[in-house]
Amino acid sequence: MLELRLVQGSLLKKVLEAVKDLVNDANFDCSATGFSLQAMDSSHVALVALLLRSEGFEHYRCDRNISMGMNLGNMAKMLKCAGNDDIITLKADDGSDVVTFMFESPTQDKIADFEMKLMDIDSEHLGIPEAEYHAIVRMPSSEFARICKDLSSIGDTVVISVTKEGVKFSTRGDIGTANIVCRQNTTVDKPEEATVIEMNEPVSLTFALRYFNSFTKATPLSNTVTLSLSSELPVVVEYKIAEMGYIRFYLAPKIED
Amino acid sequence: DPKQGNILSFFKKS
Repeated sequence: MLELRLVQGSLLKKVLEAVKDLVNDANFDCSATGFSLQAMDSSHVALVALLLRSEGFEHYRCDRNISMGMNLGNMAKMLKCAGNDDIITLKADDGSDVVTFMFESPTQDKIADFEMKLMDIDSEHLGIPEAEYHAIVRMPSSEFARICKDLSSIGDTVVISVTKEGVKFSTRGDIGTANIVCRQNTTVDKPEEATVIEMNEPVSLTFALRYFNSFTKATPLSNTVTLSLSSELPVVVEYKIAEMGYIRFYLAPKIED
Repeated sequence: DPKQGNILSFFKKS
């Protein structure tokens, strides 16, 4: 028996909007730790890891570890039917091939049940090793989204370079080139507006911009985003989900032959 | 042009 009640149902709606275009089908894993997902995009260039900790749910019952295969497009369709203020409850019986999403309006005057078919998905769980990153950049998530969108109108790839000067995002295309430098800036009114750069070593990596633009669909989940970079390792683009966990996107760099 | 890397060459199946 599985029963997860999330008072801030909009979080789950936002999570699905953030991942549904990157990954088609995925297994959601439920354990005492929480509700999690790990999946790669179909070309195995990017990986998404989601964790919503059990403590973040108002009610969390998971009698045994369970893995539920879902089509994320269909799940997003169902969650779109929940209001932004609704409480969302996920329910599944042991051995069942369906999951039920229950949406309750805040005043309890409307209660809806949506039942979705589960699917068998062969997925490979990957071990993500702990790594010491050469540089970690924290910046407003809206600023990062703006940079990715702007650069993708010029080129297809972005070079991210971190030096003591700051973090530089560069692209080039048929019409010309673009460079955007963000310097560390901690003298802001609110901490979430700061750009903070921790650099152990300078690092420069090249990535496909279209993946970054997909990751920025997670922007509504967090005011800030963290980029962790090391040479010849996938970049980690992390959006923290307040009081619940995180959504992390890993993107393999482009590598010189 | 640099070649696109693959996640599976960095992270191993667990």
